Amino acid sequence: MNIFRLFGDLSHLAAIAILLLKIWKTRSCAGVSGKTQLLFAVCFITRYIDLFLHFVSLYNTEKVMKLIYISASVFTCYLIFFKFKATYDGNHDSMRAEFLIVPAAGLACLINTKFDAIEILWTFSIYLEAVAILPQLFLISKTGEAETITSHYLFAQGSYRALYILNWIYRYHYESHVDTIAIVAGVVQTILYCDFFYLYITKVVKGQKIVLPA
Amino acid sequence: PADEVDHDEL
Repeated sequence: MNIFRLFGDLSHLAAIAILLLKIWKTRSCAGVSGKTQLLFAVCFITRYIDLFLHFVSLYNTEKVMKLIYISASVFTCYLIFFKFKATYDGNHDSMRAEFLIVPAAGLACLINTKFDAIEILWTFSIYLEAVAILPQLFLISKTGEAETITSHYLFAQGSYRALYILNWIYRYHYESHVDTIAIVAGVVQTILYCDFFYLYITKVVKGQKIVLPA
Repeated sequence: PADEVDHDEL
């Protein structure tokens, strides 16, 4: 474990917590893409499938973190699609998730480290995570604005994988550890946030709200 | 199982 990965995981936890708080406190999921949250839940379940297969002795933090990610993302989907369904902006959350899931699944079968079920699920989860934020970014471009709290969520969510890139550089340099698939997907994932990062740093940090040119 | 690829990150 290194500082980059630690702060990456903390940033990821913060993102999940910010979104949960936003929905719970405002009792509304306006401006939140339910599809992105569904895709994240699928990512966690397919990536941490080992929790369900092998007996999970909850002694180490990694297992606990995996369970937190899965339960928090499923609970977020429950809030969006059930509890606060009336506030879900389905009209603007209109990016076709199939266009992300099918290519990720196909690519996972073609490019993977080992052609076996668990490994393909893991690879699928990595590829899907890289593009899972697209429905959320698409929704913001359609509505033309993002609530400040939602911007903080996106900043934390984007920072997590950006910090993981620093972690991979660190591990390559000091442990000569390389996980090419995760690195390539992580770079793509972070690049997708660049536009948002620019808006966040030039606007939200100064207390302005993100309003895209309509 | 030993033959599984070890992904030690979340």
